[in-house]
Amino acid sequence: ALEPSAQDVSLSVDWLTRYGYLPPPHPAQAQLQSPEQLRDAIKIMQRFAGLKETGLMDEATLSTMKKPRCSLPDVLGVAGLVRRRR
Amino acid sequence: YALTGSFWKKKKLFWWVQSFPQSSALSQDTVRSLMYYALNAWGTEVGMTFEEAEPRAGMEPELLIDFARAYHKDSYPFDGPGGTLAHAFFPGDHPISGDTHFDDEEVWTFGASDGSGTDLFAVAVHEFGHALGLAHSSAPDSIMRPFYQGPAGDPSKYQLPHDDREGIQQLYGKGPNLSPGLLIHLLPHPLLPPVFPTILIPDRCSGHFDAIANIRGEVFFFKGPWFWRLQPSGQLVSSRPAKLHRFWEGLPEHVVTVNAAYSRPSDGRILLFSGDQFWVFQDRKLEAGSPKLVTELGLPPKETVDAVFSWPQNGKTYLIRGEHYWRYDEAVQSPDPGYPKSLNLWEGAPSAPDDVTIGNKGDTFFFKGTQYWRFAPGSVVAEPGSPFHMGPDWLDCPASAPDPPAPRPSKSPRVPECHCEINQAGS
Repeated sequence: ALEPSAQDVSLSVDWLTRYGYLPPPHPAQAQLQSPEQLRDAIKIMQRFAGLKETGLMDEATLSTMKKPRCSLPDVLGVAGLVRRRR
Repeated sequence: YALTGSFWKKKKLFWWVQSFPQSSALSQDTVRSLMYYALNAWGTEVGMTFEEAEPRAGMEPELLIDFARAYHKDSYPFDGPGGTLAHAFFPGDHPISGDTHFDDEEVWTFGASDGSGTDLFAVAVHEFGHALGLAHSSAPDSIMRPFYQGPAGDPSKYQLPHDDREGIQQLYGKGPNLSPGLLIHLLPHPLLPPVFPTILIPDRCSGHFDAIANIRGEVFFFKGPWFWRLQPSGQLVSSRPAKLHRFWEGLPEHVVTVNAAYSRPSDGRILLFSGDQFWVFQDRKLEAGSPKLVTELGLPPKETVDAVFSWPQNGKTYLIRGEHYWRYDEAVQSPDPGYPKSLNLWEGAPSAPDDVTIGNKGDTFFFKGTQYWRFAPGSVVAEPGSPFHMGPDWLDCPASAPDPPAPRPSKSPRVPECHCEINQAGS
């Protein structure tokens, strides 16, 4: 598989942050994303979107990120979200 | 489903469209009607009512609807065509709670099945789910999935998917058990009655495709005068089917069903079969000399084709009809002698398959009804576990999609069929 381009990675991190999969950057300090944190966020996103959980920014993941969608985050703050298991 | 933790404490809410799309072909009355039906899709399930009411001093509707562009004084600026489509604010006491914003730069449409725009009704149902307290759901068939999934069908007959119904009833309890059609008549209507075009779109999740073909790495699923495309990544180009005649330029209008299709490896031409004829395309354009008769490929006169594919192992083309198949040699452009032969060469394969195609990794796939059989590259024995369900593996359908109660009759023997289509005028 081809490595995603730097631009794709950058856009993906922005996408994952915007939709709640990665925490927002701390306003007072530069924050580096660890590869593990990014992989976990991608996996959660892939599970949510019904994709294969690879933890990689593969073609299917990038293509899903480019789909038209609702602006609201998929993952809300813990306090504001109640998930129920059927 | 997922709940946001907030909900309205009353069962009657007011709504108002504060601004309309600036350049949409939809009239203001159609927009209002779509909002009305989208709200009542939720109200039906929980016994809530929604009334259209202009803001006035001391009384502002809970659900204010706007079509806005770019930054519009909230935390979710829009981004022009594509990307983000809309958002809504969860229930609460803040003035913005319940408000719903649509990106005015989208091409808002209703009932258009050709991918020419974004279906306003489908997006409105989704957003009103937020306005009533639901968060995004990961359930494949939920309207609360964050990704746009195409038109949601006839608004007056629309019913929420199971996941969303359970979610909203968790918040507000169950409503009176009335059919959507009946309840719609009991609810307060918008000032002007809606006029909706009726367009019948087939359901990809119910399987039973007329033809399936791998064309340059993309799998095409044909059903009546429609088709879906699956990209090599496994993503559908759109959950909405495309119209056959808008894509295949030159295909005669009277051809409303493609019985079989394949891409000819020798020259990349695409062959669409219907009845006892086939049409040859270069890319999307019909080639001169079409249609041709299937007799050219070795089949008897007046015979039709259930399935066709080119087997990479020998480069020959296999044409299947019922329980038999013929073989055509592309290299010498003539049918091989000694055919037809019994289809039981492919151990475990169904007779009269809807179609057969070769996957991008060389596997052979037989499709029939809602199922498929996989054969490893070069193998003529079906993989253990076959048949598998097409819906979840190919078409982004829920695994629980029930099979139709009765299978469609086999393609053979073919009897004359009547093809009906309702046009936008409803005639």
